Order: sequence, then structure tokens, then C-alpha cells
Amino acid sequence: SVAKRAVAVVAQHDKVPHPVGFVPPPPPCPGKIRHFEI
Amino acid sequence: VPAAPPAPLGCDDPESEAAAEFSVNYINSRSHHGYKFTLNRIENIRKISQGPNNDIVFLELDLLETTCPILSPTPLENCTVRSFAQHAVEGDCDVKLQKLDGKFSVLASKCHSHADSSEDVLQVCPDCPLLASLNNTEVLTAVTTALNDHNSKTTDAYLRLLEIGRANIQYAPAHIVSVEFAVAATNCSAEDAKDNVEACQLLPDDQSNFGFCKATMVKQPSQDLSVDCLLYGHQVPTSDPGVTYSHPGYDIS
Repeated sequence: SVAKRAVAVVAQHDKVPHPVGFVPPPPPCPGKIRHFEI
Repeated sequence: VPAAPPAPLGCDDPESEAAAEFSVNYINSRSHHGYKFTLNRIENIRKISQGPNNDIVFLELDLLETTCPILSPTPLENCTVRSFAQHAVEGDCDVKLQKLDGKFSVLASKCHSHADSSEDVLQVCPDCPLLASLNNTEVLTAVTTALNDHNSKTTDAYLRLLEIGRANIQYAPAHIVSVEFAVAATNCSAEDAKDNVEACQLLPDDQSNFGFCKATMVKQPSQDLSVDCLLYGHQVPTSDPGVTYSHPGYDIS
């Protein structure tokens, strides 16, 4: 019999793991601080 | 398959920095009080396309006050940012720009400036003097005394007060009132002014000569006054850099 797997299980199995050392890109905003934060 | 929408602009992207620089120059050129502000951080940016080479850009900017008075001819890049210990002042600005064929123009801007909290300053620098209210009696007395002292000693034009830029008061270990104020030359020499000061009027725009004074009045443990005034010389007003400004919607508190 065919049993439908729960999406979470599929998503977990099919989720491609990030390569070792992967650094997510910085959020686009807010930008860098040029002097100091008040 | 329709082309994927362009990635949202990042706050540190070159295009965002160009928009922010244009906005800061606009804000300083439109301000007539206080000091020049410089960019500290691009808080947020949104770009909405209106068609080919035609975008509306919304910017949220964090600015910091510099030590350059707004009327000073010093280029912004040469202006020192007021340090934390000098009781920094921050500006928050929302600017709406249009970018048409690669050229920016400001459609509206609104700014609000506020000094850093006294607690923050004292936490970093317990003995630092704090900003005082500009209508504080000691501040007004220091400004009046300093300007009269300058006018009584100068051989140049008699100066009139334009505005008090900032003031701070220190109570320990000495009681010191420090003030900074903008001045303008009048059509009198300081000598003429002694006879009829009411006749001394600010020079017309085509001859205007603005300047700035810094003074320190020591009240305790001994009385002392030091005044340093600098006139910029006549500056030909810069016309708008060929950009249309509509609905400036600009105010600063």
C-alpha cells in the first residue's frame, strides 16, 4: 500500500544541507554604521 | 517565463549610497540652522519602478551632527562628526526621491534631530559637560557677554547675533559655560557702532558675511572669558545643482 509521507518529513529529507562553511549573506538593510551608534 | 523581479536594493549597494549622498547634500543645503549633518547609516531603502529609467526611491537615513555650522563653507567631507563625549546629536530623515534617466531629485524630505540622552553620555564620560537649553539664562548671558567683548575689541565690522548653535555647562571641577553662536557682519565698523548701534544693519545678501563664534566663560573658581570669532567672507550662494525640488516637506525639530 502507498502511504503519503508528511510534508515535513519530505521537506526534511529533501532539504539540501548547506555546504560546510556556508555563511548566509547579510540582510540587505539596515546598512553599515559609518561612525557610531547612538 | 516573465523575467524574475530585480533583487531588492541593499542598504550598502552603490546605488543606495549615491541616493543617500544626494539626500544628505539636499538636507544640508536646505537647512538654515545649527550644523551640517553627515550620513551615519542607511536604515532602509525601497525602490519602486515607474517605468523605464524612472524609479521612486524611499530612503530612511540615520545622520550625525558635525562640528561645522550650517553656513560654514567647509566641505562636508572635511567636517568632523561630533563625538559621543561632546554630546552627539542624531538626525533621522525620511526622503522620497525620483531617479529619472540616472539623475536624482528630491520630491520630499522630513527630518527630526535629537541629542543623545544625558545618561548615555555620562555613562561613557561622567565628567563631560552636557548640552544646555539654548534659552538658559547662563547661556544667554555668556553669549551676550562674549559678543560684546568681541565687538569692543575688534577693528573690523560690528557683528550681530544670528543664532545660538549649541551650549553646554559644566559644574565640576569648575563652573564653565561654553557657547557656540552664528554671527553676521553689519554695515558698521565696531567703532561706529559705539555711537549709534541701531544704525548697524546686516549686510544685503549680495555682500553678506557670516561667521561663527565660540566662547568659554569660567565662573568658578575664578572669572575668565575667552572668545574666538571667525568670519567666512562673502560666499556666492550656490544655485541648486540643476535639480527641481518640489514639496520640500522639510522640517527639523
